[in-house]
Amino acid sequence: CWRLPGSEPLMHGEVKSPEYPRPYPPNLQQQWDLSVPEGYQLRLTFTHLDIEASAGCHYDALTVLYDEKVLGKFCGHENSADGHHPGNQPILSPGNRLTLILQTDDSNPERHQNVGFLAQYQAKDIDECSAPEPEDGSGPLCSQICLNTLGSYLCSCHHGFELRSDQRSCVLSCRGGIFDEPEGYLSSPGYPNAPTHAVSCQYIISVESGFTVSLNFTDNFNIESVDTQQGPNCLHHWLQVTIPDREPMKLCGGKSPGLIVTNSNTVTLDYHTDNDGMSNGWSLDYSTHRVKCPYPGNVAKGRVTPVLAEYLYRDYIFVRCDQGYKLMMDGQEMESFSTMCQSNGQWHLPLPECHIIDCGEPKPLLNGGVTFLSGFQNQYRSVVQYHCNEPFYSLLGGVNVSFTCEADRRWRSNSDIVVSPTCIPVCGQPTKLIRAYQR
Amino acid sequence: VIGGSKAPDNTIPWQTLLSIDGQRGGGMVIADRWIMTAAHVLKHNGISASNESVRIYMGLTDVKAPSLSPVSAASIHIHPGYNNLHGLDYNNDIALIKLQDPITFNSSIMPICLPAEDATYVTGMMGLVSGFGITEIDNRRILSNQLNYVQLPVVEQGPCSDSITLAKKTRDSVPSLTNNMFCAGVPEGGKDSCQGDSGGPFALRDDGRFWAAGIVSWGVDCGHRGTYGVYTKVTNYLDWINKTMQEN
Repeated sequence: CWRLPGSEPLMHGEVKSPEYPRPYPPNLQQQWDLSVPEGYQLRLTFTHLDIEASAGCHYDALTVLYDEKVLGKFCGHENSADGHHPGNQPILSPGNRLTLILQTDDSNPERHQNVGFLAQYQAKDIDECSAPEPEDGSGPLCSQICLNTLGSYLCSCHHGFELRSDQRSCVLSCRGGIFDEPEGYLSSPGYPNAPTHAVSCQYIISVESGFTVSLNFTDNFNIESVDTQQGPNCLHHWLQVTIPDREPMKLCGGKSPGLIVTNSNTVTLDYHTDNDGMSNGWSLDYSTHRVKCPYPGNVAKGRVTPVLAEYLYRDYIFVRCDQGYKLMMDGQEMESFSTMCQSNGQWHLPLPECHIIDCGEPKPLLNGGVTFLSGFQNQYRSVVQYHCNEPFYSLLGGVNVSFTCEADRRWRSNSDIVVSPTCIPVCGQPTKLIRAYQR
Repeated sequence: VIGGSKAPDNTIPWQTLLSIDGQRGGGMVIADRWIMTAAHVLKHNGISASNESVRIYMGLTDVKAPSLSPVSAASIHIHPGYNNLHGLDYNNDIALIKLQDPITFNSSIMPICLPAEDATYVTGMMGLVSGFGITEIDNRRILSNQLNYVQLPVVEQGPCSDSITLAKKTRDSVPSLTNNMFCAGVPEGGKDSCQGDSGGPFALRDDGRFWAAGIVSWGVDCGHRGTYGVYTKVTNYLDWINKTMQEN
């Protein structure tokens, strides 16, 4: 059988006698089975009750039952001297059900017509967690932590324990021991109390490459050690700290190891106790730090930015050359340069060099030439001057202009001219004139 | 050139010698790819000379020089207003030759300046006329192999026009003087340009620079008394010259 949609128990409702508010009929035997959802109690409140009064409600009566237990038998009305009227006090069912039975005899008083009853009922959440422990010896509802919810409850366990399949009792647990958050807290099972059984737990702290883990043990550290001639020995109980590429460390005793800087992004903690002895355990806070890269150094004729006290994983640095210089790496010119501190603590690219720029050969001048005034091999700040093959050509504009190799790799004159000058022919001025002295 | 002298080397470096189908003419360098000359040197009986037929010599004063080597014409541009089918109308007697390759100037080849926009022709101002045309040696007229020059004054338009009118009375078919022409010469004769000098320069000098005031065009006889040489007035053609060079 399937429960039909809409047939879910209601959270509240109303119940009334037949033909209410007109008098109820005689010879009546009617039953109402009220229910609210599981996990709730049913609370019934009479808004009106007017049933023929009689001693012990012998003739007409409304009986309220939970299972077969009578919670009340009512008759009369609010002001009647006899009978049993529920008054304004609600009736709370021990469970989520309640049964009402209205029973009437074959006669009714002639002068007074009783109209029956009208009642409201509603669901009331049960706080299962505050309920007293059952007397059957089955123990508390939850062995460690009980959380009340609407219509139900949940059991939960303290850190280091896990809820059993019965959903109420807890058991020591070492599972889920991988910690990948950048910081966190770990403790041994039951800490600061000693576990009742032997434990063999593994905790793996594994954070992103490029970060290193530091362990900071709290002062309350207690792992049983055995005194030997060579000193305390972690013979039966121990916490082993394993860092890759290093010898594992076994820790025990009553003194906290304090801070352990691992310089690794992965640390494995193995906690072992046996059934004997007493170790209260340990707890630690772990934190992570970014890997440090070496100081990048300086670049001649350039600047490394930003300047930081130390350079850490994912930090970027940039190199810019001074004006008139260009970035070069492996014989290739670069437009820009940046390098990042890698997870292995190395810069992903070595620093480039800054080489002086050159403007190339000055553009040749037709019917003229170019003279170096200063500088070296067309390099930055070199100065050249154009001239025309005089007296047959002269510079357009007539003024000798010097050009300087500027940072944009162009030869520019003081007046910002980029193009080369032009030689224009000189006209009408022969190198030799016709001389005639005879008069 | 009648009554002139032999031009020393490098004194008239803009002078060019044109040889077109055996006919001799003159010209002048005005830019590294342009020669200016007279239209009638390049056009006879309405037929223009081909580029290939034009041989241009420059930088020389002796036609027999061993280094004689012509440069080639890329295009010929005769003034559109020149119309001289019968040899009687020398109006607009001007033409430009574009060279195939630009010239590099030196002491023997140099351009002559074009006139300034406001250039004037002052009567009596002495101009330098030059050419490889007919000259007179020992009273015999011969075609010169040497570059000759003569200094001639600019003549007022009125007397010049009178001399042409007079010439028209004694002979047929004398061309007319227009405002695109000016005259130069001496009334007593003996100094003049002559056949073979056509297209050559009449140069005036201002502020130490020679400028192309005229182009040897035509005249009645050469060096006769009472006659003058007629030259194309270059200032009237500055717009056409600049336009032609820019468009080509």
